[in-house]
Amino acid sequence: PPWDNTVEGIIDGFYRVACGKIALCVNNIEKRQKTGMSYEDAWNMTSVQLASASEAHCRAIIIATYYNEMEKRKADLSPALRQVLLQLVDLYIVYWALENVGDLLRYTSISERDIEQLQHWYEDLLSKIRPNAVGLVDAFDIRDEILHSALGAYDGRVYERLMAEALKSPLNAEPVNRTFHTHLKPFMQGKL
Amino acid sequence: VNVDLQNERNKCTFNVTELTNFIDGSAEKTLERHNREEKVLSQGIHIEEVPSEYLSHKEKYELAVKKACLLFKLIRYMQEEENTGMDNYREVLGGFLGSAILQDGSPLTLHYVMFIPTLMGQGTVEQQAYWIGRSWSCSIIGTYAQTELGHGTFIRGLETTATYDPKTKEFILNSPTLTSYKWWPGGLAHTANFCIVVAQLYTKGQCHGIHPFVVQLRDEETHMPLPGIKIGEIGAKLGMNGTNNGFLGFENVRIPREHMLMKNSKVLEDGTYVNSPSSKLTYSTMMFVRVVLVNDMCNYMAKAVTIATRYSAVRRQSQPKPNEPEPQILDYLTQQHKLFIGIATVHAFRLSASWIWEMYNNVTAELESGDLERLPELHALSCCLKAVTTADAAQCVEKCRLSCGGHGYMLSSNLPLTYGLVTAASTYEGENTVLLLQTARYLVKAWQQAIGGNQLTPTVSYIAKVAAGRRS
Repeated sequence: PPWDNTVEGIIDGFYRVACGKIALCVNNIEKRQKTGMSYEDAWNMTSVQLASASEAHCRAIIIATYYNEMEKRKADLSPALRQVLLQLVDLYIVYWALENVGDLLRYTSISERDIEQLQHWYEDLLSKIRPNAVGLVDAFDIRDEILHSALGAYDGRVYERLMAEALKSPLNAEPVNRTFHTHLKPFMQGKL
Repeated sequence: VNVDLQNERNKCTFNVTELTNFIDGSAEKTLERHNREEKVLSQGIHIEEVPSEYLSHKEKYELAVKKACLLFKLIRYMQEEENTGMDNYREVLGGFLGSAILQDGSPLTLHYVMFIPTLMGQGTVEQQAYWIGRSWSCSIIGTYAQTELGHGTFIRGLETTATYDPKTKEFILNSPTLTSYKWWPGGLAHTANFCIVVAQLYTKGQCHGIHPFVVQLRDEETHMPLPGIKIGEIGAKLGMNGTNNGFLGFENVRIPREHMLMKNSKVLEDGTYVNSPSSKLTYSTMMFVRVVLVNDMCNYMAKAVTIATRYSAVRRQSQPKPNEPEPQILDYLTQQHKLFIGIATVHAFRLSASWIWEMYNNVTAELESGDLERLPELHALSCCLKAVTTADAAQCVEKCRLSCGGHGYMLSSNLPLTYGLVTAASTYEGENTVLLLQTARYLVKAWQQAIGGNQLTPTVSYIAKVAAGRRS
């Protein structure tokens, strides 16, 4: 079937990739068995492809579930939030399409032009999400005590916190460490 | 508040609280979570006199035990007060709260995540009545020992033996080789005094495969290992150094017949073996953990992207246009490429986790009524979801760390410790490639069923379309 460069089209494409990979694995196992190889050995020889088929199956399930579950829930959201969350769904699906472009070329009718459009779509989505990036992570609502990070605290006082944490190092408890006398000084004076 | 971060908040186009409520499930649930966090954090359990990263291995364990006991005491109290089911426990075990207080893992996690669920899933009603009350009140602390030094995911290869002696009506446990020593279980080394041990069952001279047994490891008063029990800690690891992972060997350890969990298979007093309806039922605890893991990954990723995104709004770098100030690094498209997919992934995994959790509950309810039809499908799905989500989460946390440059390398960023926890999940409960191959076995079978014109279960029904084309 012709490639459909929409979110629904990409999900369908992912299912085709998974299916194509499973079919190829079965074919390869059968071919190897016909050469006299045991099923177990044929399985082992095909296992790199089998793991890849399994991952493709899982990718298809995750992106389809993300899309379907968000579709079910979107009516309950305000228009402003709905727009941002749907941008994230698109971003996730287009990202994985671009990550798996080789598989899509192999198992679907996607074209070079479609891929170029996907790339532009992805870059456009990044720019659209940019103004809401901090709001999106603030919404995870993780308290500073829980985040436990000098870089990620809500007030953004990164440099002050990094310095405060550095001062907690036990080495900073004394101006001169005892190894200066036991090792460093004798070493520097050639007496070690 | 840093000016740049405040500017970002000012220009946000949606209501942040609305999204928080959406993530939590409702405004009421957000409020409940806030109250829970307030109650726990107000106790100050998370406050450390000396940052734990500067402690020795032994001191880290001692601190983890102290914190875990205080935390679970508090959670138990809240549980009784609110009577809210498993919510508080789940929040502490896999949620933000637990990882805030027990930053490098908890020695009590397996007690709640595996010991109690296995008793519930594989014990008879009488066994549940006997063990679960004592476990909930923590009069006993348990763990779950399946993996051995020489065998991991391939559980049919396990070597620990449980041989039934009809004269004394006891099982005799033995570790016949070095490779048969149990290896890895959290809390096993110095914390737990009971353990569910998975061993090869022998009765009337015949082996009946692996079965679960409840074994006492340590004296309830002195905590000394019981005779025949060889136990200790496996040593320092890449991360999760507070989880007290242990090894365990047996030398003619006798346990009563009633200590075999007999919901599925039984050994009668005279040693007669009564078979289980499905050998797959033994896997149910592992499936439960894999399902819970998907949710844990969301929490770790949410922390990592929060840290990296806020930092990227504060941090400025380079001067691409002359006479203009250094841009925020969040303005660089490459930085957005690293971070925004992480934010989207948290939402994708959260929705997938709730979807598979619902499926897990449905399938286990069907199991109760003897319907095993969807068990292989759930097993296959939980395997690949665990593999893909843990691998993606590790990659996401590492990307976040890299996006913070040198500062992300500092332990005080909390990104390295988070990476240690996430990458541990890629390893435990089945190495990811092995899990993917287990799913592949199911997919190949599904393909062959489709070729034969048989109906497929919902998550693989898409295969039928393509297979139908091949058949025609």
